[in-house]
Amino acid sequence: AVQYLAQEKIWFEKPQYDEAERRFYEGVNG
Amino acid sequence: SGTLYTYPENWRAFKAQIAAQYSGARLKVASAPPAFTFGQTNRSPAFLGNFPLGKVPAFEADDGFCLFESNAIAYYLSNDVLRGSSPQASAQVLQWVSFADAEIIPPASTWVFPTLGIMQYNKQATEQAKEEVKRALAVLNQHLNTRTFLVGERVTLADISVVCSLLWLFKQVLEPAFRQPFPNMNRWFITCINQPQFKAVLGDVKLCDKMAQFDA
Amino acid sequence: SGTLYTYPENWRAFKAQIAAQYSGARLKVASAPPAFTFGQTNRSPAFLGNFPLGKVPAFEADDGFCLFESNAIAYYLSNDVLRGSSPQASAQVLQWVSFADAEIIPPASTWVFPTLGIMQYNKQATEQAKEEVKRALAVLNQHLNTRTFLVGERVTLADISVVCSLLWLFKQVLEPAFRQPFPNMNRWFITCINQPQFKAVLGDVKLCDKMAQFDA
Repeated sequence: AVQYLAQEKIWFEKPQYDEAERRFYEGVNG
Repeated sequence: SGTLYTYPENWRAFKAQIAAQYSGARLKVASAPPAFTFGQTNRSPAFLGNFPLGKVPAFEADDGFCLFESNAIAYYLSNDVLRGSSPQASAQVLQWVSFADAEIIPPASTWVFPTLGIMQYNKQATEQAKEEVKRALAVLNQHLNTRTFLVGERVTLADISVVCSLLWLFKQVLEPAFRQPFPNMNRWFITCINQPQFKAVLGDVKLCDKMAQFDA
Repeated sequence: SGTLYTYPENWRAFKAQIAAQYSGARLKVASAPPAFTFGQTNRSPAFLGNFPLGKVPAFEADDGFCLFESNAIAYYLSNDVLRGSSPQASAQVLQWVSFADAEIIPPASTWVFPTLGIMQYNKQATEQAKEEVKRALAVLNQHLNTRTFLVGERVTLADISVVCSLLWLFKQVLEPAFRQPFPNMNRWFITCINQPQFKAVLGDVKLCDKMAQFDA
């Protein structure tokens, strides 16, 4: 099962992207 | 009816807003002061009491019912046609909604964020993201070879969700040459954004002329 | 009734399998040769014709109806109680299903995969992932302060999806001290995995005694 899990596509960086998006729009919105 | 809290031009909020256009749900959009200030209002104890993640879009019905997660809000504001009018159609709608979140948003963000100055540019990540976007567009294109809409013969939440997830791509980086191999997908996208209910929310969507590059 | 194609012990497939236990849908699970060989069967033209992404789980009903994306499959195999028996409940179910995918799976994977030896260890990424997991568990814990289940008074797809998304965490890294601040969430998780329908699919879930570390 573990070897199959290794082939799963996961967006590991999602939290970083969420954070970057949040900061960007906070800046845009003053 | 209720209030949708969001910052302006939020593709995730657009899903709910377009759904409300179809269903006739009366939706107030709170996206600017004094009703809502992103970064302030969504950090207040009152907001976090209803929406513990502090994220937007967030929805509060007039009767006090609260929802977060854009797919849930869009679903709530939909009608039966949008949700899929049979068990099979409902499941297919969810399939495409999940497809948008899993197959489009990650590579779209990776590719587009640097062009908006939201994140640093990484050449390898961007090139890989382009390939993943191509793959997702190819799946859509093949599915739409003999179909006008993603599920059944009318617009559903599937179309709304996937269109909204593709907005950044179409506006920023999918220049004509890049999107030319996907004629069915292009046809479907143009048809959707020209529906009155989409237009009422999105306005005129200016399609990308030239692929945007990293904005330092 | 139909066939679920998957590799063994796939937490995404568990969602559909548990849903079928509740609804009584007759589900054949094809997870081993000759019925299904992961890496081969899902790359065959026949499979890709039905499931263009080549991903699992993938579902084919006996009447030929095909679905991909685990949330869609689990939804299709559910009954009305699992899906949420009112418009508000249905939307809340989708809220938690989205929450699992968006707020639990990314940090859970970042934390757990290196302990399984399938990803390189990155101290900063792991520490950040732990904080994200804590945040998600805190949201669940607060919500379950006065509730037995996530939506309404019975198990729904919300519980099934969130439980399945937490499995690797509970088995690998959520040692007693780490999970001790979330008693409501622990109560709910233990209740769910001991439901006969969960047990029939998951078997006995051995909870983590000691947080697994990076396995080189």
